[in-house]
Amino acid sequence: ILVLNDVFKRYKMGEQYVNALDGVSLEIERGEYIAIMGPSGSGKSTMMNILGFLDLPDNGEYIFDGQKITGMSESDLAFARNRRVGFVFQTFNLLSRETALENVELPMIYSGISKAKRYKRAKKLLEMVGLEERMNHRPNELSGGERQRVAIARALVNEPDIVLADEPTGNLDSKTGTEIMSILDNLNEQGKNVILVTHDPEIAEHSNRIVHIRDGKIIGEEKK
Amino acid sequence: ILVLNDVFKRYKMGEQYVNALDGVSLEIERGEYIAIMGPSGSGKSTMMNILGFLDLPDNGEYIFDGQKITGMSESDLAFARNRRVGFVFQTFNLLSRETALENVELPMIYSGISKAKRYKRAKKLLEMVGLEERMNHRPNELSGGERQRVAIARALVNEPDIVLADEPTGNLDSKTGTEIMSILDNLNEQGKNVILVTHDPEIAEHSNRIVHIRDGKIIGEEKK
Ligand SMILES: Nc1ncnc2c1ncn2[C@@H]1O[C@H](COP(=O)(O)OP(=O)(O)OP(=O)(O)O)[C@@H](O)[C@H]1O
Ligand SMILES: Nc1ncnc2c1ncn2[C@@H]1O[C@H](COP(=O)(O)OP(=O)(O)OP(=O)(O)O)[C@@H](O)[C@H]1O
Ligand SMILES: [Mg+2]
Ligand SMILES: [Mg+2]
Repeated sequence: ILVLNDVFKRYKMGEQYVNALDGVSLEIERGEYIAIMGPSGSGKSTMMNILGFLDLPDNGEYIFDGQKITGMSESDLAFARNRRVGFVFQTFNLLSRETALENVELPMIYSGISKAKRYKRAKKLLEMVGLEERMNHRPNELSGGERQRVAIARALVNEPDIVLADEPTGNLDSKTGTEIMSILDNLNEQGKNVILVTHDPEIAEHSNRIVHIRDGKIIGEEKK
Repeated sequence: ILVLNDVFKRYKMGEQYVNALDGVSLEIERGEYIAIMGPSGSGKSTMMNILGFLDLPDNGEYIFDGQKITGMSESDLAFARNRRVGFVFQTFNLLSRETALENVELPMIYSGISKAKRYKRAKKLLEMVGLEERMNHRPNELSGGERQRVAIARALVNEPDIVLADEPTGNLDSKTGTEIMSILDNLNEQGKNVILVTHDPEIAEHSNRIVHIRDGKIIGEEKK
């Protein structure tokens, strides 16, 4: 359902170009559980941003559910970004003036859910990631791993069918990391796509397919 | 040379208090290599901020090189913070409008080093962490692991005798992480203190003493 077709992403730096993605082709089927691994700077987050409709390729195509995204209307793109996909960012990207609870409620405002339902669902997700006692803290009143968990809760709140998680356990101790991985494993067992970037081979083992990237190119894959 | 003496750190949240540090006592000798481990939210970064002069205890004392820091002059504190200690932050804390090179040069401006020498030293450190080709990128033009490496280079630029590294390899693939750990191991072999927070037991193995923290208290230690 997600197809990258010879995708390029370049950044112009003075006289030179940085080829963040250098001809990437990838097909992801419904329900697949994928881990993306590769060196720092190899293009993983860039690829995730394109998959999550946060960025566009310079060349090549991104085809979502059979439709080229360059052909999609603004409202279809917005719907896909807000309802079909849940994104856990590598740098969390929380709103600094809002509490953990408000940050998790936010995606539901765009999908027109009532205030009472938003509160209930956001609270439930924060409990699921072990943050019930930190709901009213703002990001600067939270530890690194607590912010990461707010970002995870927020990504799951609209029940997306595709979860994109960019190094979701990087700031977590192994016990908390294991709890987060159970949540992701569970979502995949329910039929949802989980695509995670990780540097940790033990985390990658949860997937059924590992994609290796280097210098903006896919260099290999492992399937279970 | 670093002593925390029954240190407390509390945050008031409405009617309640969060006890980020709940009676912490710790003695660190010259040249020790220490790893601090514990669950997300257990107080590790809070403790590091006190050790690095970025925060003060609410109760108890921090004694640096035999001197209570509450008795230190502003200029002595500033000198210790800028020249004696190098800090790698969990969330990097780079200046977003400056390039990688400028971010690494910054601590040397405060220590009165000439422009030519600053450039040369900053460049050398960025090469050491594998970022020579990214020197002129700003933080938003860098990957997560590249930002982390800029933060590491910046922490080392004034040749501190104490390095505080809060999860320094969290965003790095294992090869790049190994390179960073060699840099830290090397600094310790030269006689410098290295104190790192990590969730990764393999990283903690580089130290010769592991301190375990939970709920703002030290609950145990392991010595090699
Ligand atoms: N400004 C603040 N106001 C209220 N609570 C705070 C504040 N800063 C930190 N805390 C709380 O203090 C506790 C300890 O925070 P700290 O950042 O030291 O944890 P940590 O051990 O570094 O966690 P992690 O491994 O997730 O980075 C956390 O539970 C956090 O919510
Ligand atoms: N806006 C930009 N301008 C210039 N170069 C950029 C920009 N954004 C990213 N890059 C470069 O593109 C490359 C790929 O970045 P990306 O964030 O995708 O890497 P990554 O694989 O996620 O790395 P990490 O594991 O460190 O997070 C990096 O070398 C980075 O320096
Ligand atoms: Mg990345
Ligand atoms: Mg921390």
